Amino acid sequence: MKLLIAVIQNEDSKKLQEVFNKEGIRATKLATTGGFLRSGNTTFMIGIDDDKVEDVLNLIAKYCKTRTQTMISSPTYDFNLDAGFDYPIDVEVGGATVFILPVDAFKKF
Amino acid sequence: MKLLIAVIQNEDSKKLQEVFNKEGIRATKLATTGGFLRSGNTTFMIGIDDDKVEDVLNLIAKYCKTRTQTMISSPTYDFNLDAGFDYPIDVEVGGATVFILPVDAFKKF
Amino acid sequence: MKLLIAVIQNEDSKKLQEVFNKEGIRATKLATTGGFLRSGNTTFMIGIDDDKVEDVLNLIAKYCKTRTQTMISSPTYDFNLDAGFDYPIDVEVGGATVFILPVDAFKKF
Ligand SMILES: Nc1ncnc2c1ncn2[C@@H]1O[C@@H]2COP(=O)(O)O[C@H]3[C@@H](O)[C@H](n4cnc5c(N)ncnc54)O[C@@H]3COP(=O)(O)O[C@H]2[C@H]1O
Ligand SMILES: Nc1ncnc2c1ncn2[C@@H]1O[C@@H]2COP(=O)(O)O[C@H]3[C@@H](O)[C@H](n4cnc5c(N)ncnc54)O[C@@H]3COP(=O)(O)O[C@H]2[C@H]1O
Ligand SMILES: Nc1ncnc2c1ncn2[C@@H]1O[C@@H]2COP(=O)(O)O[C@H]3[C@@H](O)[C@H](n4cnc5c(N)ncnc54)O[C@@H]3COP(=O)(O)O[C@H]2[C@H]1O
Repeated sequence: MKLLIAVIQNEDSKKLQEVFNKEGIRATKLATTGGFLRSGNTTFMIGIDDDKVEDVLNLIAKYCKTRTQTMISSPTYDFNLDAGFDYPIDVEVGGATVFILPVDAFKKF
Repeated sequence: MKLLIAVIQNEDSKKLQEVFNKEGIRATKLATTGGFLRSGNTTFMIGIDDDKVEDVLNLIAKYCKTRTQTMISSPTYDFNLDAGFDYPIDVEVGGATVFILPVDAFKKF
Repeated sequence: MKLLIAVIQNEDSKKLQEVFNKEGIRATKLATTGGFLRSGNTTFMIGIDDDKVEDVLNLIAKYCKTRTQTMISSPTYDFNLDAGFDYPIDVEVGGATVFILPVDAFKKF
């Protein structure tokens, strides 16, 4: 068994959850925040048998889309820039970031 | 050391937290959502020495109860059913789902 | 690659996030609750290459401060005490509690 931790965009959360339910993939959802853009995103915790990991990754890749988000950059770190000029930056946000963690044991009570 | 990730029902969260505190078991609580029922549940992250894992599992098994929840099923996936008829389904929700994860290192600052 | 799970105090969250962004350290933030004090804290999930773990730990140690919090203890567990006398207790809360977890695989879609 593995524990997949998948950080995805809020816009894809509902669709991915429907697909998981249809496929009998169990998951727990967390409301999280991106460290860089500071906007809300969704993290799924998915405990799954080793031989199903590939299927789950394929579903995530299929239903989670890369998008561009515009952030207003305030030049906090560069003191040569005039602090009066905030400027918009386009940032590409990937469909999903997934960590596959080993699991020593899985219990249900 | 192991990191236990325990998904439990909200109704058992307060009692389990009191028991953990009494036993000196350290934990961090997350407000999470079940992927299937889409209702709120509670996830405890518990870092614990290997030789105490069994005790923690026994406490979880003792204080977390299996319950039945009724969900209204809208026949999203079966197009032969008339979409006008939602019907209630009884779903059994286990007391706890626990993942025991290996930990490479544990630091406190 | 490792996945760091770092539980820190809310007061240090903004500063640590700025430092991570400046250093190009990717992170996802969770709003969590301490099991003992039951007050809100912050958990960062940081996926990082093995050779950068030390740097991340040094930053956490540098920017996360130990503080004292006062909790009102109601003598729930000791029935010899008169339940009418709640008393304040000073509790030392560490800057950070960090679990370093092994990662089998890391995917971006
Ligand atoms: N210091 C920096 N300098 C320049 N650009 C930066 C940057 N940090 C992040 N970005 C860019 O901003 C996007 C959003 O990052 P955010 O941290 O809000 O939201 C992230 C974060 O919540 C999570 N994530 C990504 N990598 C992670 C990691 N190694 N550990 C933990 N969480 C991660 O997945 C979300 C999407 O990440 P993704 O890489 O697709 O997309 C990232 C990346 O393209
Ligand atoms: N492998 C796993 N990985 C990550 N998290 C996991 C997990 N297995 C369980 N969980 C978490 O534990 C909660 C209770 O699961 P349980 O299997 O006892 O109780 C489940 C199960 O009896 C049933 N169920 C879940 N998915 C189903 C499906 N696709 N088809 C039929 N019944 C399902 O509905 C109950 C509530 O499920 P819900 O998803 O709302 O809430 C789940 C979910 O948050
Ligand atoms: N092994 C572990 N597994 C998972 N999460 C962990 C953990 N160790 C610490 N944490 C997380 O880090 C926070 C700070 O813990 P710390 O040990 O520095 O500071 C602790 C400690 O000094 C004290 N404390 C905790 N439990 C205690 C107990 N049962 N008896 C006496 N003092 C306790 O109260 C402070 C605040 O604890 P709180 O639970 O509210 O908040 C904890 C908890 O959210």
